Amino acid sequence: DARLVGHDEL
Amino acid sequence: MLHLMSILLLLWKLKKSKSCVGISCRMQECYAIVFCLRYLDLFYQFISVYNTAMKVVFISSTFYLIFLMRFQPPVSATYDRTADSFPYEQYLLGPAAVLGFISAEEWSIPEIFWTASIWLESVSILPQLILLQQLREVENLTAEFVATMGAYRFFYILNWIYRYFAEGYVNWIGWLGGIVQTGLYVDFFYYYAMSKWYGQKLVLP
Repeated sequence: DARLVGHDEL
Repeated sequence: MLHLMSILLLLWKLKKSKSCVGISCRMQECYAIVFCLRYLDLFYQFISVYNTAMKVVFISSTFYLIFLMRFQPPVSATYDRTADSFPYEQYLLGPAAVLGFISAEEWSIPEIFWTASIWLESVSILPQLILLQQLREVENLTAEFVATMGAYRFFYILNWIYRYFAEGYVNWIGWLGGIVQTGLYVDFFYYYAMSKWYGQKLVLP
């Protein structure tokens, strides 16, 4: 799940 | 870095000229809302020192800019509330909230806030562009500030293309928001580039 990684951009 | 540079340029301009004529405080307020919605993850997730530092700098510098323009003389004495009157509360906040809700990939508070912040950021320049169109003549530092404020998203698009091929990175909402955001600048960029090319003052039609 991409959301577990979180958003890595500003 | 361009985004950071645009903030520094604006701070420098306000400090140097002690005037905020031609600068939209309402755009900064939109960005303050964008940052507060998006950077909630400061409280529960760590990505990198760089990422955290930039988030803190963006939030604090934007609030400081608003404070300078609204409350701190002599800059605040030059703030023109009547000219800078774009009603973003109605035209931008509401639609961004609705879009954030319906387009979020997952119905969790952070995800809805993140999505709404992307949509809101994509149109946050509007108060500034509309203010400039009323004034027509744009000071040099203001022109640089607005140009860098637009350019950073264009460079994100280049990075997204790279990331798509290098890591299979996909971010549909970010991409769409980024395209809308960059598209809104195209017109301004054109006049900005022309004024630089001919070495003349930037005057909007």
